[in-house]
Amino acid sequence: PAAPGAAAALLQALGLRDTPQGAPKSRPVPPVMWRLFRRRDPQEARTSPRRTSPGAIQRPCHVEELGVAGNIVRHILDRGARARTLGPTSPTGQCTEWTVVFDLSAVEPDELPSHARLEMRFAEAEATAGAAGGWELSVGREAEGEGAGSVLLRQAVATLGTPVRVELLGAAWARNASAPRSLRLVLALRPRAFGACASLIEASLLLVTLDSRLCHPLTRPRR
Amino acid sequence: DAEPAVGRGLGGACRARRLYVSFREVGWHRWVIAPRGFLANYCQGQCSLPATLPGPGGPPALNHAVLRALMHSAVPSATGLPCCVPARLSPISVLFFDNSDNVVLRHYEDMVVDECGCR
Repeated sequence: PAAPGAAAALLQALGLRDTPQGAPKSRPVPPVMWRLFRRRDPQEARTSPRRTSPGAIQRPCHVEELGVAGNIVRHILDRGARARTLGPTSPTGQCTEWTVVFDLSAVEPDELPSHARLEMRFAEAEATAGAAGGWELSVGREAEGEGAGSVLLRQAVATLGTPVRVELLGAAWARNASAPRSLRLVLALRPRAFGACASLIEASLLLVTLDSRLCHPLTRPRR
Repeated sequence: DAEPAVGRGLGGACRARRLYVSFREVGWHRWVIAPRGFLANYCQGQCSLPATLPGPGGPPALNHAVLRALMHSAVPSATGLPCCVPARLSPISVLFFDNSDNVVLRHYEDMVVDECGCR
């Protein structure tokens, strides 16, 4: 093993505060992260040129596939959705609301978010699969104290067969602000017409940030 | 895993030498998902004439490194030779788990030596 001093210095140069303790056994790598890695890593590209067009210059500090600036991409899982079933007076009718929590404490203050995509996978009730007219998703802040939480955004959802994605940047926090340490959201999915409620299987956040300290401007083309 | 360095500054003209950094050897293979390592390479070799003269597509024909090599060949004790350093670098990406069980993809510029030059 490398001398601790040398390894610690290299870790610090890579912008990592401490050595991660290792892969959690139960967590597979999401396909989106594999795809981004294979597109991004030039040595991968060299070994499988099919993935990037020959001679394509990848802009530094830019995530081509998502079309945003950034040099750090994180896939953050929800810390466990707590479901609350509300009475008929609830604005969402009989359906459930979920509180999801994302721990963003690993994001450094110097990192500027450029993309925050919330992805949710729902399952419809077996008996009456499919609500005529689709669903309406609302994403809100968790209520503090007695007051009701504020709704950050609403989105029509045609089908629950594919993951539902919403962009939170600009809605959950301001575009040019650093990420909060923790993000607590209340999700509600209401069938537009009468239909069965759905259940939330998984919620995750794909967060892209730009740490400009690790960026170098594109070198000027040779005169 | 490196091409053996031959003495200080000896071993032919300035060029990139092979250096493979294995994350297993650094002890990071448990938390780095991919890659397993990468070719970082390093620069070594003589920067005397004619090695200092730029190849096609290189820097202008007469830059400071050439001037210094000329001075050295004329009065060796006056100045040392130019240095053999990275002239073109490329980035790598690392996919890993952090301590909050997030899957993280980080991109690092200037991690691989593609070309060396005398400066």
